[in-house]
Amino acid sequence: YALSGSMWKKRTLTWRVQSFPQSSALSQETVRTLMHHALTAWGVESGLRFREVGSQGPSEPDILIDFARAYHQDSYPFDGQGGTLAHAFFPGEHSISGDTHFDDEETWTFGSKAGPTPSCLAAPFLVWGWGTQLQPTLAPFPDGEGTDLFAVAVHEFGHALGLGHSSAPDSIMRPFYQGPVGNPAEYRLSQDDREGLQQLYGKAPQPPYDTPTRKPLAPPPPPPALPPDSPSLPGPDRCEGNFDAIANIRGETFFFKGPWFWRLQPSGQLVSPRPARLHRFWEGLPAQVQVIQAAYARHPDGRILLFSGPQFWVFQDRQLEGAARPLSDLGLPPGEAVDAVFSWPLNGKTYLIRGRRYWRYDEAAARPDPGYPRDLSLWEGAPLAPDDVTVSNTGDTYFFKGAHYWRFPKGSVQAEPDSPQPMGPKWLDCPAPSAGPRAPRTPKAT
Amino acid sequence: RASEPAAQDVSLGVDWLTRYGYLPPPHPAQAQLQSPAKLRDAIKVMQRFAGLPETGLLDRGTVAAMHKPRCSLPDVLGVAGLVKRRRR
Repeated sequence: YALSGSMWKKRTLTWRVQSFPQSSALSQETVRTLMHHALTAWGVESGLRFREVGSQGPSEPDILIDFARAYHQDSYPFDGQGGTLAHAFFPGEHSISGDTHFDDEETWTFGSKAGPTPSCLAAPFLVWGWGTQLQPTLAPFPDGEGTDLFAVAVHEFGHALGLGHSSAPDSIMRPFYQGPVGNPAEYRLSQDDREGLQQLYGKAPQPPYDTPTRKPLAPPPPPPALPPDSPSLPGPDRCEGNFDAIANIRGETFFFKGPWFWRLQPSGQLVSPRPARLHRFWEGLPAQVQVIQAAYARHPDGRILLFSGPQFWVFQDRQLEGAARPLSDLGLPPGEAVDAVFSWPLNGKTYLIRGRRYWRYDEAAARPDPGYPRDLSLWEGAPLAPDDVTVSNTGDTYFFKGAHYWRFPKGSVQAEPDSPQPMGPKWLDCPAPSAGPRAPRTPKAT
Repeated sequence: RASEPAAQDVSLGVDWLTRYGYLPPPHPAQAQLQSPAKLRDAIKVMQRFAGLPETGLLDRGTVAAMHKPRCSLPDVLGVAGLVKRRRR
């Protein structure tokens, strides 16, 4: 590897995609997600963190990403399709330092066949951190066509962090384009690249956990002034538990109960002890929907799905996208409802639980997996008919029921021996319950 | 003997090697001729980056590699060839 001689002093870098490819078939959402993964590939091997910022931010982000063509006001004009693909500027105090430019005249692709899916992806219970499973917004491009945006982005962000080109055979920092590098959610830097990076920024201080770098959803609109005689804290008491749905949405945990919800920030701080109104936040959710039975953030594209009865609604950020859809679209029998839904960031599969059965849906193939439903007892120690299930930012799986939670460590299908635990103190800033009866432990799976 | 590269390939090759940092930019005042040894060394370093046999010759494979899609940044930073590279 080679070091450019400059590096960032700070360890949290901000980034934003300022312009998107005009001619590419990749959606803006996919481009942003690919950039998130390309930055994360460097972040998990070092102490660096990357945070996406909006255009209204107070200052320019450290890494400004543009798709430009020909001469674009820097000393590296692009040359049309082929030839030079992209460049980035080394760290420094100059406003252009860290900025990354891609040639908009290239055919930027993602998802062109990059070799067979590793068998580990087939493992039904491999739990990883909060990543973002991607799916090509269009059918994968046939091999040989186009330039893999993720692979080039990882290379260019190596420059933006202070690495020069490398001649090591397996390095992503080789100057010539080497083709796709496989599934972004699983990509890992070569040893040569890790050594170069760690020369500059040291090793990751703890096992690499993905922390979402997408902006959390915008805050809810301020509640209307309450009439004078209204109770001090409208809505249900969060410390009772018994939530209808719980979901990790872009790093924040949402707790739904009736037409209300609470939000828990990644720091563990509640956005507010007062619940927000469901319909004031989820714009377009039909008024007659008063209970959300399950919710999850879909990994390929970040959409948020809310379930009620035999239907579900898809949201892009906070806005409803399209009409209600039947749960049978996800493989459940007509008329069936769900207790819980969650998604595995790694394999892009979504699990839908009802009672003691669960179905599995393949987001990438956009079809239910055959051979379902299966028995939920595969999750040793899990409660049947859970209120909801979610994967935390640290990659652990949490089943919730009543006022308790069952924690499954990352990658495990056995509940922690000390499960269940009261959820109030850990999640909702509530006092520990008096030593009431423990939640019933479900019989060990035979 | 490998066939001598066409003059155009040599010219394009020297431009390419200069652009990506393998050769120092030409200095009009000195008009120093690129010594063949320096050119050969520059080609060898480029062949290492390209994963080619390090012949030091502007052979067909080397010229073809110069047309491959790549990053715009130079491969050798600072004064050509003088940056210390970390060797494992």
